[in-house]
Parts: sequence; structure tokens; C-alpha cells
Amino acid sequence: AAQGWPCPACGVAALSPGAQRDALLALAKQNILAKLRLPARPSAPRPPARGALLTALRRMRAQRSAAFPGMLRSPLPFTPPLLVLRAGSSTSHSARLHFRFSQEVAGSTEILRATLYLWWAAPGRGARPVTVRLLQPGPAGPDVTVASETRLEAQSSGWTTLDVGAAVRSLFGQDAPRLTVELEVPEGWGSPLPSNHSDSHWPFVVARARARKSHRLHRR
Amino acid sequence: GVDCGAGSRMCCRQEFFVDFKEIGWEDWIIQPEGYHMNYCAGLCPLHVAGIPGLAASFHTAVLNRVKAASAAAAVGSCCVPTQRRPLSLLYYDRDSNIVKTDIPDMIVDSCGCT
Repeated sequence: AAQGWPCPACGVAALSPGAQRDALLALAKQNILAKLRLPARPSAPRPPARGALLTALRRMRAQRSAAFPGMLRSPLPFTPPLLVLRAGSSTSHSARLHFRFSQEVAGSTEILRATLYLWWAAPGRGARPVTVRLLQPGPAGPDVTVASETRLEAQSSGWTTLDVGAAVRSLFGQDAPRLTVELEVPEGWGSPLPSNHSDSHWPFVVARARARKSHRLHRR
Repeated sequence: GVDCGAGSRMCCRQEFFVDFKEIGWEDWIIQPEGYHMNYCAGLCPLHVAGIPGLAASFHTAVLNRVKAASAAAAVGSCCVPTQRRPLSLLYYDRDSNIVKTDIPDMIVDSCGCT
């Protein structure tokens, strides 16, 4: 508009390809920062203080001890973020979930135990059969291989757990550690994921981990 | 909506992807890896404004007929977003907290003439 163009899009089209790209990138940055109400991009994240982390873990243990007895009995020496969950492709009766572990953590952490938590809504017509497949990326390309397949019977509403320790440990030697979980129910049984998409009912992985110890050589 | 192809002159949606790695933002935005911003470009001659499919709605079509009949029709119409969707972001804020947010109307899904 400042250049006298009648429409906002016309001005962009009049720029040379290089200038057009720069203008669009600047616009994208400005747009995201403005919507997040940030004057500038945040500086590189720093890990939270160990004291604050332990306090948060203690609070979490107190809140969850009723729902998950035995979970988080002691503070865990891990560095967040350990993983990010992302919903992948899905159909009406199957869904894929991607658990991406940060590479820095994967390189310096040893997984002692990992458990996948899945929430089932009340089936209402007897036991609901659910197939859980753990998929791993193939040696090349986007193909995946089935590392394990488990069939569960959901009797009533609640959390079901599945040991995924071996699968997670085997991922940690890879460049981009990512665990893909495929959930499948028979056709006509609805989605295997909670239909209300409530954060508190989304699947998650609890991992008990410890920092890898470095081997030291002593010379006398 | 129409997607722009090679040599498109009429109003269409041009795909544009901002790779967060390329602009050095991958250290504070965890997910997604980029932003499918997209934008609208192209001509909107008067006879196109109000054609169902390119126009946003029945109301747009009626308004265009009214405008065409008035002197204001000479102003013409603009190629603008007619459908948008939100962008979900997972990022570190200034205090290094991990925040998940959905910013509405960030991704242009289709374009049309006003």
C-alpha cells in the first residue's frame, strides 16, 4: 500500500524473486513474533536450575502417586526435554504417534526403563481389542519395520501400560532417535485415541534414565 | 481455491515454506520444523470477482454485483486469503519454559477475489 499498490499481494509480486523471498521471510518472522507477543526471538534456552527441577519432580510425584503408585519414587537425573510427542498419520481406526528423543540427551543418557501409557475410554460393548505396534525406521529411506506387536484387551476405562524399554534403548544409537507407535482397533470401533483430545488423556512415555558415566583412565 | 502453477496470472495460492533451521530459529522452536505460510497472488479482473469457487461466499458474490453496478467497480478487487488455519507451535519462551500454543489464521489454505 505504501508503494501505491491497490492490493496487499500486488506489492510482493512486483519484487524480484530474491527480494520477494527476503520480504516474505521477514514478514513470517514478524508475524510469528507479533502473535506470540514477543519483542524479539527468545535467546537459546538454558536448562532449568537443578533445585527447581527437583522441586517440580517432587510435586509431580505427590500429585501422581495416587494415580500411578510406585511411579517416580526418587528424583530422576535427566535433562529436559527428553522427548516430544507428535501425532502422525491416522485413519478412522488406527493412529500413529511419534516420540522424538532429543539427540543430545540420547547420546549422554542411559535408559533404565521406559513405559508407554495409553488411555482407553469405556468400550461399552465388551472388551475392546487393540493392537499396539512399535515401528522403527528401516536402514534406508522412509520405510519402517515392525519391532514388536502386542494385542491388548481394553476391559474398561483407564490407563494401560506397555514396556517399551528395549525399543527405546535400541533407538539411542541412531542419528534421529524416534519411536513410532501404531495403535489399531477393528473397523467400526472408533478411533484408538481419546476422542475429546484432552491433554490429560494423551499417550505418553515415562522413562527412567541416568546420565552415562564417562570412563576415566588414571595414570600413575 | 486455485494453487499457482508455472505462469499463473489469475488469483491463486502460492506455496511458501519457511524452514526454521534456515532462519536460525530451530533452537527455540521445537515443533514444527517450519511454517507453511503461503500467500495469495495474481490478478482479479472484475469479471472474476463474484464467480462461485473463487469468491469467498454468497455474500461476496452479491456484494460484487452491487459494486459492479456502482462507480466503485472501477477500483477492482484484490486476491486475498479466503480460508486459513492455525499454526501449532511448541517453543521455549524467554524463561526457557516449554510452551504449546495454537496461533489462529496463520496458514493460508485458499485464495479468492474480494
